[in-house]
Amino acid sequence: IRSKPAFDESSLGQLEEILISADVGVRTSSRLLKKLSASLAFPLKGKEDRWEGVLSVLREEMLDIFSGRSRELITNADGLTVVLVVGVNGVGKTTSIGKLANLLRGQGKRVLLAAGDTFRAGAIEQLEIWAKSAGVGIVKQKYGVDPSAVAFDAVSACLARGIDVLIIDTAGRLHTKVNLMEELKKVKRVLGKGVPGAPHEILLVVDATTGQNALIQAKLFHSAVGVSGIALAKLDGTAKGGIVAAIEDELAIPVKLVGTGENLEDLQSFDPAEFVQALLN
Amino acid sequence: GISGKLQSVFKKLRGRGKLTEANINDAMREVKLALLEADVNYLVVKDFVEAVRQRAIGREVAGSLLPAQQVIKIVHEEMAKLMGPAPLAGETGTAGTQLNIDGKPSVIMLVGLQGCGKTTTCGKLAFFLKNKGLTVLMIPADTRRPAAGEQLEVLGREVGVPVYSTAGGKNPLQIVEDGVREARERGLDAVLIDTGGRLHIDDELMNELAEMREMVSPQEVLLVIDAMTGQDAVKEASEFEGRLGVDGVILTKLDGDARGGAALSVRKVTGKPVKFVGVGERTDALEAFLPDRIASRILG
Ligand SMILES: Nc1nc2c(ncn2[C@@H]2O[C@H](COP(=O)(O)OP(=O)(O)OP(=O)(O)O)[C@@H](O)[C@H]2O)c(=O)[nH]1
Ligand SMILES: Nc1nc2c(ncn2[C@@H]2O[C@H](COP(=O)(O)OP(=O)(O)OP(=O)(O)O)[C@@H](O)[C@H]2O)c(=O)[nH]1
Ligand SMILES: [Mg+2]
Ligand SMILES: [Mg+2]
Repeated sequence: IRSKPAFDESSLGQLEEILISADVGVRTSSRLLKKLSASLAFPLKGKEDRWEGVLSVLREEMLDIFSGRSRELITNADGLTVVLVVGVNGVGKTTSIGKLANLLRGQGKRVLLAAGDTFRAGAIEQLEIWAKSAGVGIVKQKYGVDPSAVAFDAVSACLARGIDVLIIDTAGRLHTKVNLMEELKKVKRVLGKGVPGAPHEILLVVDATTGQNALIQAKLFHSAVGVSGIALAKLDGTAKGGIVAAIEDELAIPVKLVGTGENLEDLQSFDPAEFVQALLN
Repeated sequence: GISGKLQSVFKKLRGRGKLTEANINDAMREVKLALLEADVNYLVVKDFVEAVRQRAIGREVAGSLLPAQQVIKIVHEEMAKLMGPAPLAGETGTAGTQLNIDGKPSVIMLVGLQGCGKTTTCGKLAFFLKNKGLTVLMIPADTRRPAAGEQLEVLGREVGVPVYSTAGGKNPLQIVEDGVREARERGLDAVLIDTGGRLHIDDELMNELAEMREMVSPQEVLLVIDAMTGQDAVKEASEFEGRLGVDGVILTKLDGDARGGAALSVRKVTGKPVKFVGVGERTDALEAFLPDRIASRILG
């Protein structure tokens, strides 16, 4: 394809394959390719009808999807910042919390974790081990306790101890389970009563290996509790996580963090240019 | 779903006559879109649509079947061909478990990517086998994930199946070797090995699994796959099949609304059957895989 001078059906097909294989999805891919065809309909200085040129135009269009929104973690200027971490089962919430606690502590913040998953076997012990690795405290109760009670308890502890950031772990839940989404709404309400504006950041963890369902997850979690940021975990695998392009395109929710492994330091800020580059490779 | 889309493609077709190339192209485009939206891998979709196209070309607008229904019928047939037959009652492996449990003990290894549901599925399988009257031991071979052992122990207590207890410090291969020996000495029927999640591109960890397999010669190596997996399902499945060898697949989290196209991709790439599906977080949430159910789900 690199020796082919013209931009034609087969080039379009190859680009479609790159985007679809990266989980960008049919809708966002065809939107991008329509824009691309339109941009290239006008002969742009000759080099754009070469493959490299085509890719660079596509790169610009993808970067456009990611432009114009802040990727900073939201902080509470007036006191305790509360971060609620949510998402479906097994995506990397608990691990990402350990990493984030470590990151924030490295920035000199006083961090506390709350073991809000009072359901799954070993969930509390798992978070306790992460708290220890990250060198931060943890508030926990028994299994079976209402997660809202743990959240409330954690806020009190934070206010008493002068904590800067409270990160709350929640049980994995499928967005299709109404009672579990109601449980999450209740946690949010309780937090809001404890601290004005809390939770200030609601992070949805998305597994980079997930396909189109991640868009539905984002939509439903967003309509239930409002999602202010996305943490894309497991980007160290072969999956490209392209579904976040669809999420940003359709919901304008910024990806803020990227998980790149199973260890404490494997968390980075999301860099759109780096992400798009890796996706189109 | 796909039926509605195909109906509108063929709405303009009146009376008798062959399906034209234009009709077929439009129909194939709809099939392609439906499968891609269901997360079936791009290349698997290409091959699948081509197989459907070949059968649709030159078909008369036949007797009682509307063209859309004809195409749908072909799609379902091709999918059934690909997914393989539903297990017939009584023809589902040893003792009706869909698993080869002829060993003494029969060793079953659960493998797969991080977070797909191996440990939970281990508990579910333990419950399932116990209810079939087998004596079972679970082996906690994940030494890396924080509290993985505790997680399996809680599940073991819940379903009333023992978990091999290992004093700290052993590596996964040692744990498995000791655990299988213990099961053999106790004359148990089955051993379930819960392995740590790993990336298919992690050479060291994939070699660890190969060594584990070499060491205990499992009757079943089951690849656990999350139903919401996207295009990557092909890469991961072909690596696990190529480097380790897989006997069957378990598709988890089917109680959600993920279409489950990964099932088609994994089947195509490994040729191995999906044996069970996970349909919830509780230890009784395991069902036999029914190919025609996943077909309707994928087609929407
Ligand atoms: N390779 C890789 N693995 C990760 C990453 N993040 C998490 N994991 C692994 O994914 C698995 C699941 O992580 P958890 O943190 O337990 O996920 P969770 O969302 O809290 O799971 P539930 O609470 O059960 O819903 C673990 O094996 C983690 O080590 C990542 O960025 N890269
Ligand atoms: N809804 C639903 N959740 C499931 C199903 N199977 C597993 N889970 C959940 O998925 C999450 C991950 O399950 P685990 O059993 O910890 O996954 P794993 O593969 O052992 O994870 P690692 O050991 O970290 O690789 C947990 O929250 C489970 O409760 C299922 O069929 N349906
Ligand atoms: Mg968790
Ligand atoms: Mg596990």
